[in-house]
Amino acid sequence: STVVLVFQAPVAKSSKDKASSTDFRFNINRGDRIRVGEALGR
Amino acid sequence: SSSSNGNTFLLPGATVATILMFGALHARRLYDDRKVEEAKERGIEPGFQPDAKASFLNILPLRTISRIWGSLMSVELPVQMRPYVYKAWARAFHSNLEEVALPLEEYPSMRDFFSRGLREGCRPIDNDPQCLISPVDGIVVRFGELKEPGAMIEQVKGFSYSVSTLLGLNSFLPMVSGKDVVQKNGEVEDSHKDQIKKSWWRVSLSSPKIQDPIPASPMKGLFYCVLYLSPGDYHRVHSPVDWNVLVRRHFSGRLFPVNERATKTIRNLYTENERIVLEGQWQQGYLALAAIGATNIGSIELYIEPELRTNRPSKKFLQFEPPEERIYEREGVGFMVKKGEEVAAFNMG
Repeated sequence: STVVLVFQAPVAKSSKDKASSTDFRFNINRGDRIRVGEALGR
Repeated sequence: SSSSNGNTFLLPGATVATILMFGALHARRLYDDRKVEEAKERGIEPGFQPDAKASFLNILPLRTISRIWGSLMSVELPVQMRPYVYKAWARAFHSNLEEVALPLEEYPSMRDFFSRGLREGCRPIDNDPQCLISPVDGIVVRFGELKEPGAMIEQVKGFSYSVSTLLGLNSFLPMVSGKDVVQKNGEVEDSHKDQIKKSWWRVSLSSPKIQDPIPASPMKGLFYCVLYLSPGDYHRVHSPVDWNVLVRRHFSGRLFPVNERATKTIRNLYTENERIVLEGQWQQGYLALAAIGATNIGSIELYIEPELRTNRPSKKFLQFEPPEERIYEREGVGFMVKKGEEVAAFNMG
């Protein structure tokens, strides 16, 4: 079975803006094994 | 043929032909899989390539097969047999029996064992308020930011599906950018004005001609993440964040397998399969969770709606049926679910 998450999160206004600490960023890779409770991103 | 001590036995021709045919098909499949592995090692991602098996699956009554499978798996096992059966399953599908909440003897059937809970403390929750946690155990298939025009997620290289088809055509999926609601002259399309007024996500529109008193807000992006649960995984779904679940959509659909091979060979896999979509709002805006069934896992159970049943017998052409929708009480507030709480569970049949 499969679960798909779709969600909004802060991003830099445009690619020219420097990434700021509030921008959402995944901290996973494709193929990673992940478990309930582990961070997908911040 | 005849054995050494002179007596003979015969295999009917048809049996020999069937054995040879299956042998040839299996050899062909091993050969294809090896080619795919070699391409992957060379960093070439195999593209979308329908095959005979996918066409064959298309004509099979997969929902019925799934329900029969579920009935078989619901048969109560003798207590003495249960540990052997569940250990064999765990060995075959790499399940971790250390984490199982109850003694194995206490799961009456395979189906009860499949939707087992875990011992307390086995899944610590990352409590950083800015963090989004994985709702399930599984493998990260794909993730990223949804870009304009329109929001598509790649099922496999060469084939994508639209997020609004996955979540429901009347989903309140926020537009990725204001552009596709703004006509050429910079005015907002009437049909969308209401949605924008009501939507929790304010569109920062660049055109000065917009008269709406909508103040500019920090930019938000739309992200997605696809997670695959293999048969041996823990099959309960937890909440990724603190959020308000506002609406539930139940799509009765096909029950194709959703393994890696199926994603490469079956078109519209996720948007045609039976699924439940929960939509709502978290602190950063919109959030939706789609739980998608498969042939062996046709049941999706919602804790906030225990009476909801999926994979029910139906004579209609399900692909063309609109989803069953329910807006949770109080409109605009819905169900408040805490991060890490159990929200749903997959089950056999």
